[in-house]
Amino acid sequence: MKRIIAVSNHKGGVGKTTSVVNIGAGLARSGKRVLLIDLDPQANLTISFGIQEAEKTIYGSLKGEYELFPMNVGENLDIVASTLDLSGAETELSSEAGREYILQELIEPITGNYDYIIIDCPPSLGLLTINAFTAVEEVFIPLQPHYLAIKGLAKIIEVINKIKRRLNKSLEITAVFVTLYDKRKILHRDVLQTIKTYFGDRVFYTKIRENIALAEAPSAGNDIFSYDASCNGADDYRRLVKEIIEMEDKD
Amino acid sequence: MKRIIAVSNHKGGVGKTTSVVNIGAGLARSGKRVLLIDLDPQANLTISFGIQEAEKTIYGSLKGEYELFPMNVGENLDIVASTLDLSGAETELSSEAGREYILQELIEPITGNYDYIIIDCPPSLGLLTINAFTAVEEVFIPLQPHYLAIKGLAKIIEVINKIKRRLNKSLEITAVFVTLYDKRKILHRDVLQTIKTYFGDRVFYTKIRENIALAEAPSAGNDIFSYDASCNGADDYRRLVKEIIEMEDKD
Ligand SMILES: Nc1ncnc2c1ncn2[C@@H]1O[C@H](COP(=O)(O)OP(=O)(O)OP(=O)(O)O)[C@@H](O)[C@H]1O
Ligand SMILES: Nc1ncnc2c1ncn2[C@@H]1O[C@H](COP(=O)(O)OP(=O)(O)OP(=O)(O)O)[C@@H](O)[C@H]1O
Ligand SMILES: [Mg+2]
Ligand SMILES: [Mg+2]
Repeated sequence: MKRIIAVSNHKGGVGKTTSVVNIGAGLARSGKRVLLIDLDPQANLTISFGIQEAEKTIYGSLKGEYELFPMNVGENLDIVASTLDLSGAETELSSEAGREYILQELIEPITGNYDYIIIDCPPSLGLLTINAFTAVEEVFIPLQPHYLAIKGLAKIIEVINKIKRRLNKSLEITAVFVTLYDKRKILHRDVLQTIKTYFGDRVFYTKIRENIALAEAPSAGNDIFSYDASCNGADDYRRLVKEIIEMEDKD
Repeated sequence: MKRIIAVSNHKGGVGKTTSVVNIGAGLARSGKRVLLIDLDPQANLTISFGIQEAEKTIYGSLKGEYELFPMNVGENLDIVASTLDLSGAETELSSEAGREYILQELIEPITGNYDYIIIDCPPSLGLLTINAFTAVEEVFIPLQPHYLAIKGLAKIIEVINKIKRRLNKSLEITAVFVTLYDKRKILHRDVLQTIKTYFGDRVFYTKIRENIALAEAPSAGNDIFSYDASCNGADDYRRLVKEIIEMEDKD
């Protein structure tokens, strides 16, 4: 079962990177062979695994200097690192013919080595995210249960539908999940209801609760399971990973 | 005293928009004439004032179709609205000669009408944010007290220094402030210390505490003072505004 998934939401700070790190680590611990790709110029995924300056990054590969260069960060877990220089990529690549297919071309030759390839997207819907949407079959959207978070959904759905029509027929939003959740807050419960009405059974049952350990783990260069296996964050991501694996049987 | 300020941080979800809305509203209530400019394709500032589809937006102005078109949203408070279509602007404008000066040219003729012009930037360091940095004299950086937030500081400082050298001699980071703060969390206190070592007396004394009312106010199309004048969020932004006004005497 080969799955290629983009984790995307142009709303900032909703837990995209935190989710890619911990979903990736959780799948690897379940025996899946996993590749994570850091497609954000902030390089937060790269930093979360304690990597300071990678020799070969997604930037060099996108510019055509070399193939994708996965680095092993744990059992069954590789990552393709990013760099702050990636912020120049969107303008540099925008005049390249077939510029939306650059990432897909890079991923193609290595899909056989992994069960899951997961891409961490930047908080925008520019050329980098469009490259991710062209290269994958599934999009997961993490959502903070806040009013401003909901208002942006229409735009991301519009962009995904456009790419599905023109560039990638198999692209689908296959899952939406709530992050930074606090069930004591009425706003959170209300927005969760709205999300369920919008997306129906594509909303994961598991909600990722607010848990400071998730914000501490990156400073130790760890995923949440290595950092503190018994905290709420580890429990929530463990359950989310279980739901992701259960989706395989549904297809 | 004419001040033109960009509120920027390429890290997503740190409270840029929430701060521009409530600093703007607080300054207007103190009798200052204020213009807020929504430079984010998510149009969160526009949505926070309850504006659904504005007739004339920053996008049309940047493309040269018309002048800036401020809309009055309260006493002493105008805004220039954004639109989801702005996400195409960076690629569309990237080949224009002097593309970094487009916003400055638009703001120039109306600076006389306001005491404060404040720009809400998107979570990136692309052409829109570079336009903001070229047009302003001050940059305020809101920071969530998390590990990943600190790692991105070097990049924003690098970009600001480059623009100061090449495009805008008077550009300065004049203030940094902490948002979503919870003094009970060790991580928050530790990161606050790091921020103070980095920025010294440019760090505002006021920290914006986490307060759900701040996330609720946008759904009512209100700033925090109209929504719930006695909550922590209103207290904190009232104090922050006071510190901003006190800076005027220092110059
Ligand atoms: N469930 C959680 N509980 C507490 N803190 C969290 C949680 N999830 C993420 N965080 C923290 O909140 C901040 C935002 O999360 P993260 O960086 O993963 O979001 P993002 O969507 O990737 O942001 P960006 O839009 O900047 O890429 C980070 O500092 C992270 O450590
Ligand atoms: N002090 C606070 N307490 C509680 N919620 C807050 C606070 N400040 C902001 N929020 C909420 O957190 C979310 C992120 O804030 P906001 O959208 O202002 O950040 P931003 O930096 O503008 O995000 P982006 O990078 O997407 O532009 C919003 O849903 C907002 O309502
Ligand atoms: Mg991220
Ligand atoms: Mg914003």
